[in-house]
Amino acid sequence: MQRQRSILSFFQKP
Amino acid sequence: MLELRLVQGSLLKKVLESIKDLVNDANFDCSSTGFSLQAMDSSHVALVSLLLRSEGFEHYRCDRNLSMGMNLGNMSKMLKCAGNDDIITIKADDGGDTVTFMFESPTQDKIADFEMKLMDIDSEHLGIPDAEYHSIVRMPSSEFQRICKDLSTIGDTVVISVTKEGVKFSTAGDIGTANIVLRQNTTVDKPEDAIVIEMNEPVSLSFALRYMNSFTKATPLSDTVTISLSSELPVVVEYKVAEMGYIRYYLAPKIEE
Repeated sequence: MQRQRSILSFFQKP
Repeated sequence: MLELRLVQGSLLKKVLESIKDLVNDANFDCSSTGFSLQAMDSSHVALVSLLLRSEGFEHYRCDRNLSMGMNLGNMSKMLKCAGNDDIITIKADDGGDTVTFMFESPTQDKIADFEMKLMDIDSEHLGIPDAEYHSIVRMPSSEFQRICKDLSTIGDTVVISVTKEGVKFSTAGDIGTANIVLRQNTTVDKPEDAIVIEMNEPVSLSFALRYMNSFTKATPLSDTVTISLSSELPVVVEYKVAEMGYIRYYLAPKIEE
């Protein structure tokens, strides 16, 4: 099974 | 006050068509650098980053930094009313709640004003760290579009692998599997037809084809597309916007549970 990662886990909020 | 005159108005029309299906509402930011946008899709899986540099506009006046919230569907409706050869001017007042798009025909015999309501959008700019990518593939954008379209008829996930053999796009679905391998090819008549594979390290990552297909809406903007890959990082799919900027799409990978 594959899980879609969120872009928020790579790029941070300021 | 803001006034941006873009002689090649069709570029703005194409930019909107490239992002409106991915993002519903977004803030356009205007500064001395240029006209830009950063926005995520509603599921926070993909991010689009647009820059149209100020030097690319025939006239660029932006007295102070301005962020204008727009519904991209509505903006697209308005820009579709501009002719492909029209000059487009974007005008807004500081603190105003509307933006005006002015369309001038090349012969100046038709001038149209479309005023659109702005909206308040809460959005935070994400910090995108500079990264060294393991592999970078440059290829004709039409070829990339074709591959994404073809593979999405078979499966919903594409595995992109770069090795010294080339770049492989693979998918699997209920009816079977598909593999498309492209090898580096720089012996072409036109440079935009080249396939250039820069591999520092082999890489293999899985991505949702639905998003890749959405990114290929930018194909009319550029003859070539650049795909930058690193393990453990979102892929970057970049289309240049003439000489004035770019659209970059970032897509988070799928991982094994």
